Amino acid sequence: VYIKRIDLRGFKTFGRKASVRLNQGLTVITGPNGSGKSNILDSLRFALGELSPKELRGGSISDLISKTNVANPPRSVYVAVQFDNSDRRLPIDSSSVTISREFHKGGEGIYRINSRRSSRKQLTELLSSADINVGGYNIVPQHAITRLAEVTSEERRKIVEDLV
Amino acid sequence: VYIKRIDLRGFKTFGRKASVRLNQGLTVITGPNGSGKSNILDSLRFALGELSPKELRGGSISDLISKTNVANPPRSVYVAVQFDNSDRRLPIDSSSVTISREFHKGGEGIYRINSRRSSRKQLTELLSSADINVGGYNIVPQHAITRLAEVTSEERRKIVEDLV
Amino acid sequence: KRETFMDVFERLNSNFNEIFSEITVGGKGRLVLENPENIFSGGLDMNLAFPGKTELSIRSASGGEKSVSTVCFLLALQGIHPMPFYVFDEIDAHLDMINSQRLADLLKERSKDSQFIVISLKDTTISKADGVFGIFIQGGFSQVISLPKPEVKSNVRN
Amino acid sequence: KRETFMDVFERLNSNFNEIFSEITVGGKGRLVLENPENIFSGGLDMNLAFPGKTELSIRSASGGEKSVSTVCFLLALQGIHPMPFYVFDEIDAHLDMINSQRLADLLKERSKDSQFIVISLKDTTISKADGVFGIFIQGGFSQVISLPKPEVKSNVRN
Ligand SMILES: Nc1ncnc2c1ncn2[C@@H]1O[C@H](COP(=O)(O)OP(=O)(O)OP(=O)(O)O)[C@@H](O)[C@H]1O
Ligand SMILES: Nc1ncnc2c1ncn2[C@@H]1O[C@H](COP(=O)(O)OP(=O)(O)OP(=O)(O)O)[C@@H](O)[C@H]1O
Ligand SMILES: [Mg+2]
Ligand SMILES: [Mg+2]
Repeated sequence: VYIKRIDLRGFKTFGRKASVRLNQGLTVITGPNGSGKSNILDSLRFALGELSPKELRGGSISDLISKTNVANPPRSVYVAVQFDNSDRRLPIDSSSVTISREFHKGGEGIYRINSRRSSRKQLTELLSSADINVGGYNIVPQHAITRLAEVTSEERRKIVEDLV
Repeated sequence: VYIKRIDLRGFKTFGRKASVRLNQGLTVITGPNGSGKSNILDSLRFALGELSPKELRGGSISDLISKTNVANPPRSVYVAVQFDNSDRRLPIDSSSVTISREFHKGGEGIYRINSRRSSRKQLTELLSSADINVGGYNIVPQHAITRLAEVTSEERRKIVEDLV
Repeated sequence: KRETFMDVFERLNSNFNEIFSEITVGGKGRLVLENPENIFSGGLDMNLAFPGKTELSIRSASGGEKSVSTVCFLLALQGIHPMPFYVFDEIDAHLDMINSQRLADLLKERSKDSQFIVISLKDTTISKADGVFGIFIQGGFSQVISLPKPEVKSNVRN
Repeated sequence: KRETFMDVFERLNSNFNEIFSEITVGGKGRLVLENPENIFSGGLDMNLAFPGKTELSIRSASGGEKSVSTVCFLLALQGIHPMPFYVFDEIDAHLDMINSQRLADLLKERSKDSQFIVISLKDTTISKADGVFGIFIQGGFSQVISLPKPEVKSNVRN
């Protein structure tokens, strides 16, 4: 299973609808400072069910809603992640699985699996069966490498313990 | 006043005597990871009288002594900084002022001004009169920029207060 | 509990040395239990022998050496528990040109088994990609553009 | 005490905006007292308007934006209390190519008044130097070599 595409709307600097199409091998995302590269990583974690706004570099989930258009700001943020599921690693009989999360100001999160509304629990359990978990070591945010390099030997042992 | 030259002997990876000749304008120091670039910065701070081994990335001052030659390790570390003093900003009637610091294993630090032994206090007072202080914001170690970027607003105000 | 840990630990250590020696071309890396008799009362250290240098603990390594070693540690962890995709944000920021090139080669190699999405500002990393996306601000909003491979270098600079 | 602080603060703020707008070519930066009535019971925030973007606090800025702004803050502090020399270790690690170039130009400009010693892995920074030194390990020991200017790029890559 791999990510085919990420759709963003109203997410931080992605005030206008945007899409990132990814390939199966090595994709590199680049661009000037402040252009929105790390925001894409945040949007992926948002869609995978990240609950801590601090992990998404915001004070609250509503902080994720794009503030660029001051005159007419969006009232919601929406991120969809489309997986290629040809190997059926996600237990859904479909070669394409799209999970999405939407959040309306003053409202709650709406999670969907292939356009069908689901609970966050259903979404995270589905993803877990393909070894996709929002807190895993497979997503390394900016500056995390420097922090990881400075951990104490006790912390390093605990990282290995968590793996066991 | 500016730094003309830094001589290192027995300092970390500079086990063999080495010299860096600097010019008055913009000098760039480059090279592979682990080659000794940041060690040069540490050696300058050492010579200017830095007392905290932690600031010099060591557990103790003896940690600064080069360990590369396991068979025949040096028993002391020596760093000399030669200033061009044509503008007489250092209150010494000489167009060249060399300050140096030597440390012998199990011994103390030996400070010198133009080859004449001095106390650390004399050395730091001399440098202070040219606005050269070992803890100043003019020396920015590796990763300090990232740390400085994350200070709280209270800490930032204190930085300005220290300037007043 | 000790047995399960030691089992994972030995596989992790073997992964780590394999990856470290590949990326440094001849270096040797090993994870060291500070208290092998009583694992959980001691920590886990990392000893590294970079080519042409004596062995040192990661605590004494340079900024770039720490980065290289930590990336190897992460990839070693992933070998124990593979995941379908990896997303790395500027893990090459402190690497010199040679280390960046070797890291990009390593990620390229591993991308045959898992999907790798890497954010980077370095030409060396960009040039190894199967696909490149440029992000830029237009009218205040982030835009995404697919960048063709060989012209990437000059496109990114505009 | 308040007067002396305000005096320094206003000069610092003016320096900061001057440097920030120079390095970003048209951006605006300002330092903001959180409690202007009672300075010492509030902190000091930093608001930045990068070209083409709305004003934001440094807290909300990207990694590279934080770097650029912090470098400007440091240079602004130095304007208040100039020192004979400055030593910067990899302050450009998180900057994109354009920001690196502009930072290097700024340092080159300022090196007319003070000596600047900059450690960098970036070709853009190296190319702006009056003098370049390469450090490398040979036989386990650090060696220093003076690098001639235009060939630097290919020398460093060996
Ligand atoms: N809710 C929001 N609305 C609009 N913009 C936002 C919002 N939240 C964050 N931003 C902006 O997003 C920008 C950061 O984007 P991001 O971290 O993705 O940059 P980047 O491309 O990773 O840059 P760098 O190379 O410096 O790391 C900041 O300028 C920040 O102000
Ligand atoms: N007392 C010592 N004897 C020998 N080597 C030492 C000593 N102390 C530190 N070192 C070595 O110095 C090296 C670090 O050098 P330094 O930090 O100057 O590298 P660097 O050129 O700045 O690299 P980077 O580009 O990765 O920041 C480490 O490999 C470390 O083991
Ligand atoms: Mg970023
Ligand atoms: Mg360094």
